[in-house]
Amino acid sequence: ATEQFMDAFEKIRDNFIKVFRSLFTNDDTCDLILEDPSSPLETGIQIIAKPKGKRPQSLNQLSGGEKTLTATALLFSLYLLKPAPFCIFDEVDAPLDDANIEKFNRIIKEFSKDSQFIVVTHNKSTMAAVDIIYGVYMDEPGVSSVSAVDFRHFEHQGLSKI
Amino acid sequence: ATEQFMDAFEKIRDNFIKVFRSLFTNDDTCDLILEDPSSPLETGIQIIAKPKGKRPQSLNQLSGGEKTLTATALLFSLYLLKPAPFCIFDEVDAPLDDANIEKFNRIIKEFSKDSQFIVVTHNKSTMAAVDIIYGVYMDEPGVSSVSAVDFRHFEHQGLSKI
Amino acid sequence: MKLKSLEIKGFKSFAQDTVLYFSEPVIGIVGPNGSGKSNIVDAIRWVLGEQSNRELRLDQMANVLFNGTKSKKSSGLAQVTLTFENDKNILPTDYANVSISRLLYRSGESEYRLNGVACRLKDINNLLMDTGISSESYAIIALGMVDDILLDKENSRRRMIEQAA
Amino acid sequence: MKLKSLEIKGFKSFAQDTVLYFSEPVIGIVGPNGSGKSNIVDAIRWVLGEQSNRELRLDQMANVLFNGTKSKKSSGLAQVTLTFENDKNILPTDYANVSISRLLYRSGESEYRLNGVACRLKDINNLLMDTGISSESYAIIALGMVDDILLDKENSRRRMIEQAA
Ligand SMILES: Nc1ncnc2c1ncn2[C@@H]1O[C@H](COP(=O)(O)OP(=O)(O)OP(=O)(O)O)[C@@H](O)[C@H]1O
Ligand SMILES: Nc1ncnc2c1ncn2[C@@H]1O[C@H](COP(=O)(O)OP(=O)(O)OP(=O)(O)O)[C@@H](O)[C@H]1O
Ligand SMILES: [Mg+2]
Ligand SMILES: [Mg+2]
Repeated sequence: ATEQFMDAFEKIRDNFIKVFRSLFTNDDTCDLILEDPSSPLETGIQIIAKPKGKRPQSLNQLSGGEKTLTATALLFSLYLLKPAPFCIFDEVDAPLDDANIEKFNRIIKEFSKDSQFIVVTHNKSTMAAVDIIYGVYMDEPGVSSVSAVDFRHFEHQGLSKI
Repeated sequence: ATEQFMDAFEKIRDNFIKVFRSLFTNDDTCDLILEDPSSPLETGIQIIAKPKGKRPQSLNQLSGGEKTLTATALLFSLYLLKPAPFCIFDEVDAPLDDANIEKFNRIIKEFSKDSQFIVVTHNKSTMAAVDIIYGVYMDEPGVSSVSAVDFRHFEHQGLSKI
Repeated sequence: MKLKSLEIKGFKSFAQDTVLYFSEPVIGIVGPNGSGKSNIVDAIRWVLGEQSNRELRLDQMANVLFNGTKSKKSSGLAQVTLTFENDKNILPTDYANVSISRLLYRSGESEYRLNGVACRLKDINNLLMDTGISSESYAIIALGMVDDILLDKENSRRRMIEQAA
Repeated sequence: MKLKSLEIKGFKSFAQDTVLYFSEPVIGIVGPNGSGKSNIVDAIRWVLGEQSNRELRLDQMANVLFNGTKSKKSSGLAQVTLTFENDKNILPTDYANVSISRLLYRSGESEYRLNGVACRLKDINNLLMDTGISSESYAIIALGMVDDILLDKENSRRRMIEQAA
């Protein structure tokens, strides 16, 4: 069991370093370490994330967007080891700036060759990156309805129609 | 002391109902109640928020954006009773949809006759609603700099310049 | 395990029978605050067997039933059905699709169905076990899971790694 | 109490002397993730006397000092100055402006100044008392305060109402 865990841990750690660098930049460093390497099956897992030039003493010192990006990198690292048939993101892009949203959506596009992605969002650039959009609305108060949206037509009308 | 508290409470409650209706719609109802009216100085405060047609049994049943809007309505209600010289919003608009962001910014515009507002945001429509923009960036890695941004010029360039 | 469709009826704000088709690699869900987007995510978790009220944003499980509005009365039944292609043959090959359903009646009775036939939650879990889908799998990546990773509540980071191992 | 300017030096990511002018009713602050926007908000809280490490997102108060990068060494001093117009005459009328400064040296020594003259935090608090500004006033409405209201942690709702009363 220990071997199985350590094997998975090593692979996830490699993935994490790769994904983190593609979400941040190649000059950014990160690591995933066992707090107590002598008891791998019980110890906690520590995340080190150092965006370029910065020397944060803990995850807590990172900005809101940097934290979301770091956690997302770890989730993608797990995914790469054991791809789930589908992944759902509910407004995960809310704290991200435009450049990071673009990187995030590019990774999703890449992984969508193997899995389906369902992305709930308020962000226009994320909407432009998906393959199809379902609009959710309430014509009758308190009762939800859904209909597929033609995105090109949707860009002009704005969301107010929905 | 009890009288002073109850007097403030009543005014805040009136404000809350007014502000809530302007952030939601006139058909939406809300209330602010003392959990135990017989001991006003110690009891907890309960918030009731019922967006149109819905009958949520607790705040917890509301959506992410509805919760933010409800809490913001309460903050504005306190503000109306005792206006602070300035207010700072740090990415409070992140969970809001376009229509609600517009309402939120309109309320800020209204109150900005009496106080200054500092609004940190990633949202383009909020950026269009403010009077001046400061762009924060890191030319040297890990070191922040600030410079005023000419917004009209900024709309065309996009944020990538920053 | 390609997704095909999700059908929701009487579940939270989805009073009426509603179907979404998942024919594309990346599907966006948009709409105003409070319109029901996260309720769709909840429906997917629920039909896969989620039991945690906290994860489903409920005070009690009965709150998944559409609870009525001024003009529409509440539902007596909440039903969600998630349909996949049987491309990994987790069912015998003569089945083209795998349909998982979960039902909850206002009386409190609940039911699971596999391709329309009543079964136990256990049967569904066994079926899904090696596919990487379960209501706690990291496949469901809401903003909340980002917090779990950052705060490492109850060793959530190590549990996620163990799950992937 | 019209704001005039904020000067930040050696505080968190603001290694260099930086000044923002507040000449407009509504001021937007924008920029990429991690550029320093929330650090500006922290600087305003800090100079108004915030003592809570949690509110300032710190493990310890010493972490407000710029902690260096590969090419720039860490600061020995963190200093923030917030300047208002003296339009409510909280100082004698011959003062046009009110400048509040807070300094923290790497040695741990700290200082407060009013219009350049050393004073105690108590003096600054007394000065600000009736103006509605204090580091805990609801004037600082970060996303976190929205959560405080919703979760009502430690009766935060009643404390906010008491403060406004
Ligand atoms: N059992 C129920 N019956 C009827 N309505 C319900 C029920 N449970 C939740 N709702 C309502 O569903 C609404 C929509 O919730 P949901 O969280 O899906 O919104 P959303 O589209 O994700 O919005 P946001 O963009 O703000 O996150 C809420 O207003 C809530 O009151
Ligand atoms: N004492 C310090 N010395 C140097 N850098 C620091 C210090 N404290 C914090 N930082 C850095 O400041 C950076 C910016 O933080 P800040 O929270 O202001 O970003 P932000 O602009 O609000 O980003 P976001 O849009 O993601 O919220 C973080 O990357 C953090 O590592
Ligand atoms: Mg939602
Ligand atoms: Mg921030």
